[in-house]
This record gives sequence, structure tokens and C-alpha cells, in this order.
Amino acid sequence: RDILEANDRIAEQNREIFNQNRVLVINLMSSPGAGKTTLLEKAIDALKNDIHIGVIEGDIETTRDAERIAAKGVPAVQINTKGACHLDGNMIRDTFNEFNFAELDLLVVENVGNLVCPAEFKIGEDFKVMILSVTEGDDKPGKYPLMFHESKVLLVNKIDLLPYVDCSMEKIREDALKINPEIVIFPVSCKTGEGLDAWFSWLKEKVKGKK
Amino acid sequence: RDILEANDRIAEQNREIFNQNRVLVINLMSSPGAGKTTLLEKAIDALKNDIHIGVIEGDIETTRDAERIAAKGVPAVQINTKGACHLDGNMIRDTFNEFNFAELDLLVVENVGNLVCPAEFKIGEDFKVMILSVTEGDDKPGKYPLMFHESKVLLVNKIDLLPYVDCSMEKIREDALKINPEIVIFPVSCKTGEGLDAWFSWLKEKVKGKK
Ligand SMILES: Nc1nc2c(ncn2[C@@H]2O[C@H](COP(=O)(O)OP(=O)(O)OP(=O)(O)O)[C@@H](O)[C@H]2O)c(=O)[nH]1
Ligand SMILES: Nc1nc2c(ncn2[C@@H]2O[C@H](COP(=O)(O)OP(=O)(O)OP(=O)(O)O)[C@@H](O)[C@H]2O)c(=O)[nH]1
Ligand SMILES: [Mg+2]
Ligand SMILES: [Mg+2]
Repeated sequence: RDILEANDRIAEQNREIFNQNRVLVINLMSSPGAGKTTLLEKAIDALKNDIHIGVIEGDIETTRDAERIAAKGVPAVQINTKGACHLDGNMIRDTFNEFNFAELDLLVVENVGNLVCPAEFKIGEDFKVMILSVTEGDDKPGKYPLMFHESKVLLVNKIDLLPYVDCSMEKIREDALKINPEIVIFPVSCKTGEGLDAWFSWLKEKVKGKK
Repeated sequence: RDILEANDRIAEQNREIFNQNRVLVINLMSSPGAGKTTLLEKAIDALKNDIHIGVIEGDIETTRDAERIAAKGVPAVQINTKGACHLDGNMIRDTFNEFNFAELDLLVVENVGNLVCPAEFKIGEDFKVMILSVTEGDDKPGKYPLMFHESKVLLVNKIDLLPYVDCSMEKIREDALKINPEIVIFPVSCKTGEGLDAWFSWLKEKVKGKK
């Protein structure tokens, strides 16, 4: 469709600017409430002395998420889509005057909570990272395949709740790898901290690789 | 926009057919994995001796949800949207030859898991029912307002998990009522059964009212 082609061109222009400044950009996606902002809070705590992080927050309404991130002492910009269910290249470009990309190592774009549409729109990212909460059930890869297909990384979050839900980690892993054999899977809990170190080291490697 | 207007006309035609057959139709929506299908399984167990129930399942891919419902012995039709993030009036009309509406009292349409787009498209329903899982957090009414505004009923599900998550039922209630003062709220657990009777009685009343 024309909309996606036009968006691809803008995303490509965004990417050129990110590459000139050697900023690694990730597009963070999930269902509503899977833990995107909580993961970012934990990542900033763990990494802010090593790398310079900036965050673009995407939500339909409110500035709560950007406030949570700004409270961690890193630059955060809130986009309110006023109804659109995903971020696109234009919305991201409109925030560029609020950042000094020459000073950033990592820019994380937290997309609108939606397991469908965000996976279709590039924003200029190096790669997509998705989160699945174990509380959503283990049938999500088969039922919402595009997001799993497009993501480079799958964080399976809230594993502290596994004793209380019907969810098989094995089935998630099997079904996700069927859809995307290259996807890298990190089981984590943003509440207890379990599994986060492996993800942070992986991310730090990628950031250094772009420098 | 033209798409929504065209859809409204088809939804209106659907509604006339439902009304001629005195079938109560609800449009059931939530984020992915909030518990729509599990709630339906419990509702069928509780109500199938009193009322005749039919189900239309909407998913991007797979027939899992319709299989779960058919296993309960009620007619279930699966729609695969192949990418579309919501159901619309046309998709619902295309299933009409699979049902005998004269025999049905209640038709539940389980929409695609998405807290945004489904709220914009009428399908011919009498009203919308939404589910919010406590695991998604208590900031969702403010962040995803349209769904709360459009729904007649809000089921707050998975309350068995409240001891393990940071979620205030009070804040959900307060914020939802700010957005939609008429919304009827039922705290429930599809796992333990807590709170379900009140919702089933309320629903039975509405079904009888349409006869
Ligand atoms: N038990 C548990 N709760 C978690 C974990 N991670 C996040 N949460 C909770 O999940 C809820 C939602 O977390 P958020 O980080 O706001 O989720 P989000 O994906 O950013 O939500 P949106 O931006 O609204 O789509 C909050 O109540 C968090 O405290 C976890 O690992 N375990
Ligand atoms: N602990 C707990 N788990 C629940 C409850 N209700 C549903 N679940 C679990 O939540 C997961 C998802 O439930 P589903 O009913 O498949 O959710 P859904 O909304 O139909 O999901 P989609 O159709 O994929 O959007 C499953 O693992 C269920 O067992 C509940 O009240 N408490
Ligand atoms: Mg968030
Ligand atoms: Mg379902």
C-alpha cells in the first residue's frame, strides 16, 4: 500500500541521521502492560553509567511513561498519537529537535501497546525488540505471528508469575522459533531482576558495535 | 472517514437481522491474552442450559479459539483476518450462513486482541464488553481511553493475581468511571470463578430483555 511505502522512505531518512551519529535505535513493542516501561527503567538503572540513553515514548494519551523515564535522569520525549494505534516515521522525525544525537549511544522508541499494527511500520530503527508477558498465555506466537516474525529479540517477561498461570515457556520458544528461527529469546522478570543481565550485556554489545 | 461510514451502514444492516431474530449480540474486546476465550468457556458452562449461545471468533491466524469454544458444544465460527487488527461489519456478515439465528438467544463476537482499533468499528452489536487483566497495570483507562469510553461493561479479570502485581483496583475503577460514568464494572477471576455469577446474572437479564 502507498501509506507503507511513503512511511518506508521517511524511516530510511531517519535511519541515515541515526547512522551519521552512530546511535543504535531499537523499536520496543508489546501488548499493553507487558512491561515495556518497567524494562526501560531497569535498563537505565543498569546501563546509564556505561552508555548515553534517550527514549521516545509513544502512547495514545497521557505523559505518564515519559515522566517515569525522565525521573531516571535520561532525556525522554512523549508522543501522543491521539488515536493512532502505532508510531510511524513522521512522528519520530518530529521529535528530532528535542535530542542531541551526537551525545547519544542508544535511542529506545517505546511504541504504543499493540501486538499487531506497530510491526508493520518502520521508524528508522536498527531492529525491533518485542516483549511477551507470560500472563498473556503461550499461544500468542501462532495467533499474532507478524510481530514475532519482525522482531530480532523476544523478551518473555513476568516469569515470576509462572507458578500462577497456565503458560509453557517451551511452547512459546518452539512456536516463536517456528515463525522466526533467528529470534533471540530472553526469559526475564522486571520485578525480581531474573534474566535481565544477559539481555543488558547483549544490548551493550550491540551499542558498542555501532560505534 | 469514509471507511468508518461505510462500515456503519453494514453494521446497521447486521443489527436489523439480529433484531428480527431477537438475538442479543455483544462485541467482546481486550488486549491479547486478557481472558476473552476463557471467560466465554466459563460463561457457556454456566449458561448453556438456560440460553442458546453462538460464538464468532476473530483472530489474525489459527483456529484455536473456535476449537476451544466448539469443544463446549456450542456453534462457533472462526474468522481469520490475515493481518487486519480488528473485525468489521463485512467479516461478520460473511458468517451469517453458518448460523440459524432463529435458534440463538446470545451471539458473542470475540474480537482480535487489541486495546485500540476494535473500539472504532461497529459490527452490529447491541453493546461492547471489554476485559482488562490486572496484570496489565492500573494506568490503562487513561492511556487507552476509547475502549473504556465505548464499552458498556468492564470486566477486570485475573484478580487471583492481585497479590503478585502492582495494581490498584480503586484506581482502575476511578479512572474508568472518569472516562465513562455509565460503565458497569465486574471484578472477576476466570481461574477461581470469583465474581463471575454477578456478571452471568447481569448478562442473562439482558438476553431475556431482548426476547
Ligand atoms: N509481576 C510482575 N509485574 C511486572 C513485571 N514487569 C512489569 N510488571 C507490571 O506490569 C504492569 C505494566 O507495566 P508497564 O511497564 O507499565 O507496561 P507497558 O508495556 O509499558 O504498558 P503500556 O505502555 O501501557 O503499553 C505494571 O503494573 C508493572 O509493575 C514483572 O516482571 N513481573
Ligand atoms: N491466573 C489467571 N489466568 C487466567 C485467567 N483468565 C485467563 N487466564 C489465562 O490467561 C491466558 C490467556 O487467556 P485467553 O482466554 O486465551 O485470552 P484471550 O483474551 O482470549 O486471548 P486472545 O484471543 O489471544 O487475545 C491463558 O493462559 C489463561 O489460562 C484468570 O482469571 N486468572
Ligand atoms: Mg509503557
Ligand atoms: Mg481468545
